[in-house]
Amino acid sequence: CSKADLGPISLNWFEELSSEAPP
Amino acid sequence: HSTEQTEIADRPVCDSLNSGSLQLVSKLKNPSGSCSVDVSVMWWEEAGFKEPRIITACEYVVSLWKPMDPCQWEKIHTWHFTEVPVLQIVPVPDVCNLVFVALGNLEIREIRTLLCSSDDKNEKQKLLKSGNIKAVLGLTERRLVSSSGTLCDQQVEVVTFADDGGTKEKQFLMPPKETILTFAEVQGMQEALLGTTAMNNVTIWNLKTGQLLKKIRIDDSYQATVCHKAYSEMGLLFVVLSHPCAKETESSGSPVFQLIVMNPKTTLNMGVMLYCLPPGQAGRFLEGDVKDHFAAAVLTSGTIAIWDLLLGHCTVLLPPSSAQSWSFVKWSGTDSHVLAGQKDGNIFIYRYS
Repeated sequence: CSKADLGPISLNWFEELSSEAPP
Repeated sequence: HSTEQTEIADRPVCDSLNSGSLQLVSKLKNPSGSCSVDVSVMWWEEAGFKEPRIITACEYVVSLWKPMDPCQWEKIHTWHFTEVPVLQIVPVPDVCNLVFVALGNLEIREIRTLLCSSDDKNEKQKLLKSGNIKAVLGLTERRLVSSSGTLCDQQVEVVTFADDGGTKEKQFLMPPKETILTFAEVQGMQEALLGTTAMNNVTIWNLKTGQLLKKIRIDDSYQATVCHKAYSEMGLLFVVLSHPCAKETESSGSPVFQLIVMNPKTTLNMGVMLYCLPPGQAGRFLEGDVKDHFAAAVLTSGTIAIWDLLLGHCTVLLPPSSAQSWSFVKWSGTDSHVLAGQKDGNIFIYRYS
């Protein structure tokens, strides 16, 4: 297993998920 | 009170195993005779001076202990419960002079705030929440999160406390429609909260907006997963889990803790490290606590084991003392001490080095 197996990584995952998720 | 505390053995009680050792520094004896259930260390402020206090919980009595000198603790206050027994102490970081306890039989029925004032006329405990409570956790910034109700009417609620222990603010998080087993804060991310569910998902919430951001499916091979610690690094989320139902495997022995890495964006995840017992040691995870990069667990064998999560191996084993199994273990939140408890109420304080 390697980091590549986890797919594209975002350093701002929390902000991005917050903007995508339903309010 | 001095008769309630026995003499201190100033000697190592356990030989070093792979670089760790425990030294007994103090012992608290419970005179109440009822079954001991939990221990915690918290900060207490008096006349502008902050010092650590130990909270011990037996089935129907919670006690507050004050340090008299570095190795002597004196019981200074007790709270009594008559109807519902105490299940656990709920430590809330950043809160002084307030104790939170969960009461119930098999499941939590009440969360209470315990206060300690010199004026006996004042109420000494307040009911904070009641109902069918599944999980509770104290959070930084004087907050407490709990989940309650059944799947149809599930509520995930965050309460922020005022200085007097009253509720300053309430916020509801979107329920995941699965029974929440445990909560965990993400270290360094005040607005992120994780949960583990009975369906083997890890849930991520935004504490500020209440949004349920993601459900991440983790390996099906372990049930009833407990999340002890989480941190985010380089866009990935690392979580330390324990698996009370894990079975011993020939290849890796008995896994007690596990480090998993997950990508919150894609929900893809994988195991990084299994923290197993040394060869020849038997037992499964019964109860445990993680602080910084150290994990401590009481095993079904009655032994306590400690792992250095960075080194990846077990550093200390503490066999049952005086032929009595350990029943719970906690890291002190105020220093590098380990508090180990037995059912009869004896609490042993060890320095871990």
